[in-house]
Amino acid sequence: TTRTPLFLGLDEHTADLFPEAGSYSDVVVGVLDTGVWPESKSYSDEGFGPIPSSWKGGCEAGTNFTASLCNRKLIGARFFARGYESTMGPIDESKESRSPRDDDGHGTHTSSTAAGSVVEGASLLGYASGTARGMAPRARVAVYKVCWLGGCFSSDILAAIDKAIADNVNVLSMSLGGGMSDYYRDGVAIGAFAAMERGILVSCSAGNAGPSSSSLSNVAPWITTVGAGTLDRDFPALAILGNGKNFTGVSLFKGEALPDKLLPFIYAGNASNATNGNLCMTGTLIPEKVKGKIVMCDRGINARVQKGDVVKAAGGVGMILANTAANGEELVADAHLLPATTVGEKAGDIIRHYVTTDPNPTASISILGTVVGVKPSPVVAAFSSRGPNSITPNILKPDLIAPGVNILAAWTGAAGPTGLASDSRRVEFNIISGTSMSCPHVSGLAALLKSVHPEWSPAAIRSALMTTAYKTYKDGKPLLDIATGKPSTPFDHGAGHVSPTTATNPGLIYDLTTEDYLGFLCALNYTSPQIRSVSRRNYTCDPSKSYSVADLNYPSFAVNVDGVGAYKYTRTVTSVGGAGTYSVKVTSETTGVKISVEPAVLNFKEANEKKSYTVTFTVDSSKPSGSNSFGSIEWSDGKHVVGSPVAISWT
Amino acid sequence: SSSDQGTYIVHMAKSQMPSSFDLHSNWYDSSLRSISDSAELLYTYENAIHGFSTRLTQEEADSLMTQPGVISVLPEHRYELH
Repeated sequence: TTRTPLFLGLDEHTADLFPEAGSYSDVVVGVLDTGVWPESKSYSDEGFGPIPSSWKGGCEAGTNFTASLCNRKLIGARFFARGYESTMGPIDESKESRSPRDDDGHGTHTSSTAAGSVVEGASLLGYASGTARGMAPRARVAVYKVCWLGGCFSSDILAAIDKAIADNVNVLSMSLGGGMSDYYRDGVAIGAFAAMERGILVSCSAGNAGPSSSSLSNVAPWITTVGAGTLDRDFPALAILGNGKNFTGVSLFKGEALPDKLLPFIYAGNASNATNGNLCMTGTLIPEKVKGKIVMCDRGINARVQKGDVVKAAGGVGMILANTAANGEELVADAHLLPATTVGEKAGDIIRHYVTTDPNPTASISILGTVVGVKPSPVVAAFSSRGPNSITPNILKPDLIAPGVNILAAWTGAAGPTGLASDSRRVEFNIISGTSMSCPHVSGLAALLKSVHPEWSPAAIRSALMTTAYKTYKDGKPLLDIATGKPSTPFDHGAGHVSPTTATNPGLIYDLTTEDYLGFLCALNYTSPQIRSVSRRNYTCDPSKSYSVADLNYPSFAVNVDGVGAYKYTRTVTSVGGAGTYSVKVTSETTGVKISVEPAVLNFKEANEKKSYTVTFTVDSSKPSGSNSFGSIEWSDGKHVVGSPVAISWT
Repeated sequence: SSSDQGTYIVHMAKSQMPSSFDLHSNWYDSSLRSISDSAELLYTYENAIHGFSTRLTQEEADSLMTQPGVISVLPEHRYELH
């Protein structure tokens, strides 16, 4: 990526915070995705030392892929297709490679975001130009191709995790998900549990089903669940109307500009006989009505870039693409195949009124390039899936957010930047959006922390990332949610936006062991076979013990209120910052719940000392079911601030 | 017919392997043979889970669930990129 290292504070001045050994690291990031384009400069092994002696992985040959394509950077490449082929039939090798080769681009993008090498002079068609690098550029990469044209199957995913564990990866990055199911039925959750036990941090995307509430994927507490926010970078493109009004949208179109004059303008819904003609679906536009015109399409159902292709195929010369309520003012840029701009919902409504009521509507589109320093940033992406956690409401998810909108990273040589078959362009880097993009940011940052603190458990690394995440802008105002334009909540941003430089020295951590997670499964009243499915062991919950989800040592608090009374949560913090006296500060936006912490001061005499505290949420008034209230619990010794979000929900 | 089949992930209680087997994969294969002549192991898992995946009919899956050492027989799930 060309902007996120700076946006995250990972510039040259902070390089000494991450003193990886020499010019390379022995931390291995495993990525389960669509494979890899090994010829990308992002996998250059220049300056890398020998492959770590602990590495047991390999480089599998197959269609258009030989073992020699791996190197000291890309140290592993495998593919898993037996499950896929048993359901979908043999892979059509004219369409995708039966090998680790990435014909799609997604896997190359995610793995290079996590741990791509430094590449100077990177850009997409001149946009977002700069020096590209992953979050952990000195870490090693191992790819496990599990996603094919027809999806990613759990039998293949489990096989890949099985192998990644045996190979000795240190971090696993999975930018995929599949609905919401109990942990004992969820292959990703089950595989992640085994990985966690081996000290592997598993980072997963939260999903792109936002802004609907309860839309999260990958919510198991042993997984780090990552939502998406924006950067301070934009790609403005003006929609210019014949009535003199201009609206700023975004575009990554590169090509011949429209003539310097206003052109005839038509709403797709008025250029189609289809009931959903406004969506510019394939074959729905009437060529006679759109030829030579700019066409306005509404967002939804089919891919954004496909709408532009449909307009182009029908003879249109440009497209104004309007967000609807589902996307609000979120502007996701695309490398369209014709001059186009995507505008927010408000602008879209005004433009739609103009084009459908003016007797002779005209418009033009002016592409303005790349701008940085956009404020406010970050804002929570509208598409980023939201809490509450529908599987375990007492565990707050997502855990945190990271950059996931308009991210530049390496791309396949087998597909154009739009991914459309009609797109014959080939680019070394592409700009795309999703929690798929935010997840590998955290995976790479976790690899950085692992290199600094190799003894830290996955829970400790996640704790450091969460408790140091920020919830406000530099002016103290809360992070915004672009879906509403209002302050975001912990159901949107979890603990906040990741801040890697502060995460290196978090002061205190909330650690968790396998035993803690087994107690968590007992608290869920899982049966013995269900626990065994998740944990691969014959574990018996102690009938004399009172298990509570509230006591899982998680760095956040989710309280589900089903009546007035007191709700107690216990936590244990470990001093990783040495001796210090920490005082607690509680904030809450409701007076209906009193939050008290006992003790209010924790005195650590030495490093790695553990201290426990209890939070009591005393509810003295009821609220309608579905009401939420938020707050925070922060411990500080004057040098460190160890923050935990609080979400209170009335059931 | 193959159209009646689905992929299932079979979780096994590793510690319950009879002593007559040297390898877990042999035990898995034998368990599968006891309910189907034609089903084959797609994968055997050692680290992520203890068990295997295979193609079965619903009836075969139900039958396999009754075999000694079988903890669960879960249908394949499709995930999507985010």
